[in-house]
Amino acid sequence: PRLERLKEAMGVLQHHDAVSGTAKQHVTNDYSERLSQGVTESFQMVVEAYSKLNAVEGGDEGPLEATAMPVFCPLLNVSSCPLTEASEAFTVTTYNPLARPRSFPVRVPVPSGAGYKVTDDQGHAIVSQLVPVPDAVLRVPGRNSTATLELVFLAEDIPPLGFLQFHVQKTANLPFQKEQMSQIFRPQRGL
Amino acid sequence: KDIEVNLGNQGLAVSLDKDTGLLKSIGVVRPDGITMIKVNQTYMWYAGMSGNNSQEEFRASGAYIFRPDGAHAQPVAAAANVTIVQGPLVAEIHQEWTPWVSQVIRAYKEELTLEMEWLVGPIPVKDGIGKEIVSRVIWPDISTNGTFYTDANGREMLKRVKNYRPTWQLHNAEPVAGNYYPVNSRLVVSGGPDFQAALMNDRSQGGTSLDDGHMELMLHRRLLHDDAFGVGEPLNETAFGEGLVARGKLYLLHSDFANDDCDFGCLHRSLGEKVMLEPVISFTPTTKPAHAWR
Repeated sequence: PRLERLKEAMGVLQHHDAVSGTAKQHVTNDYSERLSQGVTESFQMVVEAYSKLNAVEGGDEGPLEATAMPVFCPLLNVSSCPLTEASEAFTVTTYNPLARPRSFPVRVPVPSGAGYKVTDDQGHAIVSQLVPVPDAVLRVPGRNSTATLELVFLAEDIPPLGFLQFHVQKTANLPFQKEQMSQIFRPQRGL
Repeated sequence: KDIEVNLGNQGLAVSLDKDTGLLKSIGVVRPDGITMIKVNQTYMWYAGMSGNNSQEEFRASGAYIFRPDGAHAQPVAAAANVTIVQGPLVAEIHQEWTPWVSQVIRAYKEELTLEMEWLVGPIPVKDGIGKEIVSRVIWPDISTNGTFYTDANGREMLKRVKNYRPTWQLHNAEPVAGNYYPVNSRLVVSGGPDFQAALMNDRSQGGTSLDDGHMELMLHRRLLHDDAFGVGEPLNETAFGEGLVARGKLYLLHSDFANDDCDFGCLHRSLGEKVMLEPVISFTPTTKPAHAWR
């Protein structure tokens, strides 16, 4: 029934007004609300699927950290994700829907003032880079986030229809943080 | 000299005009050197036609109708403030034309795709003029004979010729809107066997090529008049009491980025699939250190 919610929403949104935005504002808002509810409920199914996979992986230990459930951050496009901004440590799961391997630069919103160690599921340290969030994004009305940086690292060769997981650990180690921070230049025009 | 940004010896190099901070050329960094290709990109806006729709000539630009007032777009600003961010994985150029138009040009290490993440809004309308914002890429030395190609749902590429329709004699009363077409995933221009370029989007937009070597996509609109096609209100979305802010990505590809393993068609087809089916990212809090988690 939860997947039905998304199917119904996408069915209703086949209408040309929904596809092209030629509807009154309150109708457009209603379309957005239906889609948002449908996506949210279908994501709950994804979470259950992950916990089953983890349960399998956990073997006799049972699901790894059964209490901790995956969270999706739909505002990554304005560098906002409460979980990654507040956690000392978290795991990142990247699922590849393509039927062939692909690499993908993962961008995680984080607050400044720390470094972030990224480890893959083989225990290897992953090269990562801290990139400042553009001022214009920080100013977006309605953006409610403490993130001023994005932690960038490469999810290399995510298996087809499969996923890779990474562990991210916040660290106060200054030399590490300096090493991780991008170089920033503000050239004055005309010079 | 111009401001040159590249990622060491892999991927793309980008140069900006030192006086305007705008894109000036891009090139592929190869072991035997870099061949830079001239290309400009900036943001323009069309004034939306206002009117009471009482007669054809008073038809307003609105939700159904794209009808710019005048045949020429104006630049949002002549120059952009620039911040350059450099690191081992990604080089970024943060450009800001005005507080409501900015973008990040990105080149990832070993990736031969120029990513342009745009941010538009709230579009100011205190001057009483509705505005339709476009991103315009210009390849200055290329002649494309008023021809460009747009896709139909990411599959068939349709040939478009300026001020022309293949099935009837067109008398184009709308020099701009009459040359705008739906772009579901890519707009391609070709200047002969050695030059092809693709501008790819992450959502369907209107697009055109109004001059040789031009590629233009409409990103965001805010209009003040209804166009009398049934909506009964202007396309004037407000959020938090201001105009809506939109953010998205465009990707620029050039045939020079192709190689023996992947020709130009392969480049934009595989990028199109990657853009449409991006990885799903989720985060899980953990109390375990990396080795225990592993």
